[in-house]
Amino acid sequence: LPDDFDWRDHGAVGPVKNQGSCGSCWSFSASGALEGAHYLATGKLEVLSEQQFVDCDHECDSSEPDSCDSGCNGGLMTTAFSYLQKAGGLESEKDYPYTGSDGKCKFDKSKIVASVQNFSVVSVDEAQISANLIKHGPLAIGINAAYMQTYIGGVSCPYICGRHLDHGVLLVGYGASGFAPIRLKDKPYWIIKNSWGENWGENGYYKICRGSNVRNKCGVDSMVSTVSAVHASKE
Amino acid sequence: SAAAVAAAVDAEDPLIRQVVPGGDDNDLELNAESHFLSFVQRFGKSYKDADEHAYRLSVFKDNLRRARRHQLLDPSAEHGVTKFSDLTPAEFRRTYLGLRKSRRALLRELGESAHEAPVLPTDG
Repeated sequence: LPDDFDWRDHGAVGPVKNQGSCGSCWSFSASGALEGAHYLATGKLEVLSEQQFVDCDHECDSSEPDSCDSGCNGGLMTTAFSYLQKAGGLESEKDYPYTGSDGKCKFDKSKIVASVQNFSVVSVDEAQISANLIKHGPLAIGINAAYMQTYIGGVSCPYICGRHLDHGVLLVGYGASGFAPIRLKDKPYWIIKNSWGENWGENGYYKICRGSNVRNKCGVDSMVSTVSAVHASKE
Repeated sequence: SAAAVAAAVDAEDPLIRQVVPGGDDNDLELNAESHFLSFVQRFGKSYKDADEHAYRLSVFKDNLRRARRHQLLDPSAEHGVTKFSDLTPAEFRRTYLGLRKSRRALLRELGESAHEAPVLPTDG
């Protein structure tokens, strides 16, 4: 595994978006993962739709029938991938633009741009997470956002942080060491794309520490899923 | 617990005093209004009336204290005023998060999942 890796350097990450005042983080995490997978499968970076998830994905958890994706009221990335496998795929942002509120489903199958081949859930193991990141592209992950409301920059590594997950984001890379100004220590970190616009965090990105002595900080390793896209030829 | 952590920080890095921006509570009270005004301008905020403005200022002050606490507990990052500084933690969670709770995620912790990814080689 390389010491540092960042899919932004390889063209697999779309622009930072803004979910606005709608609890649709899960759809940004899922669409971001499929954007990366589609890029790996076709060589094309397509900016994909979140609004299609918000309006049309009401898929329920196979193990929890009363737990279903529900637009601005929350959802799960793995259930979103299941929805895509049943619906056939995802339209582009251009064809199905984001409105930031729950609307009537306007999905048009003829406008599908990217389709899910399959998806899988990665074990709570940072080496496996890094290997899946490099093999499959950006990963859809859950995190505890307790410190993100006041986060401005740097490598977040709270002494105390809950591991119950309440936010969905996209893991796009990792670094061997990010200089931590105050404690004069280098900390290896994950690079995370958020969906709160470029005027939050480090141009829309968040860094959180990783490594054996801080494993699973804020639950960042505990809900990681990969998705692979259908190749252009099959399309 | 923040004080205990501060002690731990000092013990670990005796050479580095944890400098938390914002001084003590008096400074915070004095500076909060000017911070709030620049926050409102910077993020283009507008409130429906004087009561709402006063309420958001009080929330903002609480969030300045929270940012200071977060800085103490998370010294390798930078914490402070963000575009969410006029929201209570509950409003922030309700409006800007959105990951559904999942018992399956809990099972994952226990290593059960239908879509478990195959183990990949990580050496070389």
